Amino acid sequence: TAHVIVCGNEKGGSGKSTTAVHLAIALLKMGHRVATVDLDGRQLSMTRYLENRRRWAAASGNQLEIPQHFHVPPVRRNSVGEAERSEFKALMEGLAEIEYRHDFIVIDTPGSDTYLNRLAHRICDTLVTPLNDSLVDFDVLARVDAVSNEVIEISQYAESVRDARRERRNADNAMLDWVVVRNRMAFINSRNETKVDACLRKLSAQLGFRISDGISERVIFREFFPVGLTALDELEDRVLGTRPTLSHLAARQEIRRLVQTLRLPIGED
Amino acid sequence: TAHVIVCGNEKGGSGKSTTAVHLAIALLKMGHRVATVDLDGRQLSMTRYLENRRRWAAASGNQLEIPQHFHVPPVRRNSVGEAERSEFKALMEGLAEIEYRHDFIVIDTPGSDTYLNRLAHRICDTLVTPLNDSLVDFDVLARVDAVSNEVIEISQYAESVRDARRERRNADNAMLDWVVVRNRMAFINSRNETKVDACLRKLSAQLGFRISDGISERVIFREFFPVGLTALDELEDRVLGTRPTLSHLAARQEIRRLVQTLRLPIGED
Ligand SMILES: Nc1ncnc2c1ncn2[C@@H]1O[C@H](COP(=O)(O)OP(=O)(O)OP(=O)(O)O)[C@@H](O)[C@H]1O
Ligand SMILES: Nc1ncnc2c1ncn2[C@@H]1O[C@H](COP(=O)(O)OP(=O)(O)OP(=O)(O)O)[C@@H](O)[C@H]1O
Ligand SMILES: [Mg+2]
Ligand SMILES: [Mg+2]
Repeated sequence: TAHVIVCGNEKGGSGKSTTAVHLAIALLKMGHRVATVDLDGRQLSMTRYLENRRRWAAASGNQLEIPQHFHVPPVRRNSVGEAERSEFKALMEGLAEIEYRHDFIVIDTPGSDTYLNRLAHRICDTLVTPLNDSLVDFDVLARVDAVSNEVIEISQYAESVRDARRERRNADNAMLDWVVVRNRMAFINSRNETKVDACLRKLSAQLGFRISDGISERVIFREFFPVGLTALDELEDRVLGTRPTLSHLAARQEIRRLVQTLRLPIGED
Repeated sequence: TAHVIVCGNEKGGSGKSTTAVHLAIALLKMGHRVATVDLDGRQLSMTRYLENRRRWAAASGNQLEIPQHFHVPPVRRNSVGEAERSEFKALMEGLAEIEYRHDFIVIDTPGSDTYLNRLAHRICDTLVTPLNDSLVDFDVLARVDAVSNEVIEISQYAESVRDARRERRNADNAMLDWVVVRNRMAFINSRNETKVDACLRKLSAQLGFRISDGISERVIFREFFPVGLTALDELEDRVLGTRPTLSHLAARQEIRRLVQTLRLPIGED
């Protein structure tokens, strides 16, 4: 069955949707069969990104790789148990539909602790956690001493991942591979960047995640959202009035390097 | 009673907590009595920021202005109605405790559509909505045509604000003042920045919000989270190993300019 990649982080705006879309398109361009699932049923960033892509492909006549996609719409019930059962059913039926016809399923999750979010973490093979180069973002993983960088206490998102991992191991002895990637990084090194780096390294041993090279802050990762294009696509276009740039090539390399770091079951180096 | 400022945006990571903390400290330093409320009961970014500030004040012996603060802890009930009643009670009792002894109440909200979030929008006098310089963030306000920038459709967060505004007007004839401020802006103007600016201006007329000058991406807005210090504070410190910088002064000016733009009931220019 498909290898499941979840983009997860309870911290809002860490780059989950951006990373999920770029990973999915990168894997498609490598020739794999990719499906995507949007569990942020209210915000639907990934869903809209792909809808924009579909619409642009039709409007421009360009052939664009598009993953098979579904989202789980928000469910409102008076009983929490009822809402969760309904969401569970929607997710499982959606997955059953795609898991044998694709190599990868990339799942985008919301920036909040929801039932679907916890469920996604229990079914993933690879968990990709982007986070801003910030101790505010870091705080959902762990609290650190302001001066020594020592880990004082594990925070709620790290505990969530630990719970999900344990349940998965007990269920089918599979090991969740957790990769943390810093996102929206400035080009200039700063005292803050050095501190976040040090704290992440200390924490990676304790929590059992690997650290990928960071992804830079690049307008190209978001500028083409309205037409559903990504850094992996050809962006030179008369309609859009765009030309190739070095930043574009660098952005593409950063996503490819992330794919490599994930050590996915692919026939590649 | 106190003038209520809510930092709201369903989009995660738009800068609500950062803006809320900086606004609260700025108002305190201007001599006003300020209380703060954290409605992101799971993530608690504002609460931790202020706890760190309290701890640093004690450890360093520095006098630091600290707002009276409370948060509403997450409530889990089997019945949604029960959970909401409990949250309503916690918020109203907390507010009753502070609303007559303070000039301003600054409320931080989560990056997701929760009952407490909708409630906060119904009681605010001033709504501050930060957003990243990005059409992905813009998407929770409205969908625009990729080429013409025309507004195709209003999105979920804008609808939420419209509902809250209407309810407030019907309740006590008060008008919610909505100010949108772009956050984490790059210093270099880009085609993307021009586009977001154009889209925001079109939308501001339609949705009835004012646009404040943007706040720049500055490490100083997040670097001192572990010691609870903000751009409004003196940051030169032997322990922290920091010296004054131009960015610090510029950051302070950006927050003060936002305060001015909010046209709060203050005896100031
Ligand atoms: N590497 C990057 N370079 C430039 N902009 C980026 C980058 N990564 C993300 N962004 C922008 O940062 C903002 C947050 O990113 P994104 O929406 O992907 O995060 P998220 O974790 O999915 O947020 P949420 O919690 O709301 O789901 C968006 O405006 C996005 O366009
Ligand atoms: N102007 C700024 N300059 C530099 N970093 C910033 C700025 N504003 C916010 N940040 C950083 O961006 C990230 C998101 O900001 P913040 O947590 O305040 O957003 P939020 O809207 O409260 O997020 P959430 O939806 O998770 O509650 C944090 O890492 C924060 O430190
Ligand atoms: Mg997202
Ligand atoms: Mg916040």
